[in-house]
Amino acid sequence: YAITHNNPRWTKTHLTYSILNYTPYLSKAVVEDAIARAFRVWSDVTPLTFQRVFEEEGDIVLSFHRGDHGDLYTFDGSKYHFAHAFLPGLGLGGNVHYDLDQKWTDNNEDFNLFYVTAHELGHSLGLSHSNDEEALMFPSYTWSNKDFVLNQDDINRIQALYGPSPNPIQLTDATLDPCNSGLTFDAIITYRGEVIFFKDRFYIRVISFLPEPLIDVIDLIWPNLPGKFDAAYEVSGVDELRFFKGSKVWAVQEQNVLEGFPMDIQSFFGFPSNVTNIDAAVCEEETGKTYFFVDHMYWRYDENTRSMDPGYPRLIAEDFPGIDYKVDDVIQKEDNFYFFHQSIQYRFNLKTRRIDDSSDINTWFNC
Amino acid sequence: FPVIQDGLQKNVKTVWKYLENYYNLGKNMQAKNVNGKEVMAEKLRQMQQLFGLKVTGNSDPETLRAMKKPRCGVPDVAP
Repeated sequence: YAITHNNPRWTKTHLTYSILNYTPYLSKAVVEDAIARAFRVWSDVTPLTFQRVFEEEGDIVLSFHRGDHGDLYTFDGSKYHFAHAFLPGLGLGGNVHYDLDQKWTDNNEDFNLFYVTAHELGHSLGLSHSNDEEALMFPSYTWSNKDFVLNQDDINRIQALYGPSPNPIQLTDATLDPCNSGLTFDAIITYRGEVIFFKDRFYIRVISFLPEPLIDVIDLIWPNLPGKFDAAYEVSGVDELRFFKGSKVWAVQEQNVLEGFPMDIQSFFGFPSNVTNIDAAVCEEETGKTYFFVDHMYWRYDENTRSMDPGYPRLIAEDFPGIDYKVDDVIQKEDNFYFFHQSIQYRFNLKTRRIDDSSDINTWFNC
Repeated sequence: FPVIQDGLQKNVKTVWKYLENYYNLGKNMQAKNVNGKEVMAEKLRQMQQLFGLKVTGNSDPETLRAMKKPRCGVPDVAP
């Protein structure tokens, strides 16, 4: 990582902040919450503490400005430059400025106030920009409403200035170890012969000719998909993947989300309105029939006629003896459906119609 | 007198403004004996390095695309 020129840092660990004014796009409470969460991003990994003050000016003052506001960085309402901050120091030092004419949001529309504040506070604490595209301190705006986790490059650089937090908390999924037992997955799919496991914002690709699985962030391949899927499956006949989250479905070919998606699962598949999410799905390659597992029932959808088969839903346990628990994920390999429940997989032979093997899920990863 | 198409002119302005804002271009262009083109290419290389782009020293389409993304107003290099 790079060290900021002159290595500016605060010489005290207890810092105060004040909010000078607000944006008309968000309520006061939402602004205050976004800013408080942004400070927590940095206090979680350093000895730094931040306290909001009301009567006097804080060490760090956050404020919204229009156009030329007396420093060298005039706002112009354009998307090019919508916020900036000053390195640690007295007066203007540490302060964060936002463009009053920008639209500020608390969702994934431009610009998310929490994300921009967390980035600018990086500068307020002494960090320059990072060249790690995954880092919070990367200069471009790359927010996409996923579960935010501070990047290792950001952690290394801020701890180089202030040291680690006295009470480190386990950052969720900062690194994903496929070999830790008890690991469960959001969704599992086959894709052109690979098996891909999805967990939070990561994927693990198991490729037959590679000795180790490939682990990386979902964004790398599918930046336009939400993380934390409920289910996913491959429609190999049309070389398409379908991802499910809540009552939405995304159809994808390679990296591209197909036009018109996400769509409601009711309108796309014909699910009744009381089905609001999918637990697991798999398309049987030979028949083009897709099985959707929801709680203890399952539906069967014909990919060729694009309609639900009559006579469904049916009880899972009735047609898949031994599968009498919630199905977390399911994939097809040769003549078997592999049902995943928590961290165990059950191999269900489609010819004999019974489970003929079970093992821990991480046998896929050569642990 | 080369005729610059509109789009091209706009791109030139974008590149210049971007490097001026975030890579201190312009401040040292005043000096007489400076080879403007080389200084610009050097700044472009700095920017391409930081963004993990192919380091060409030219404002190629990929570089232009990165420049047009919304970003933080703090310069990428020290004054």
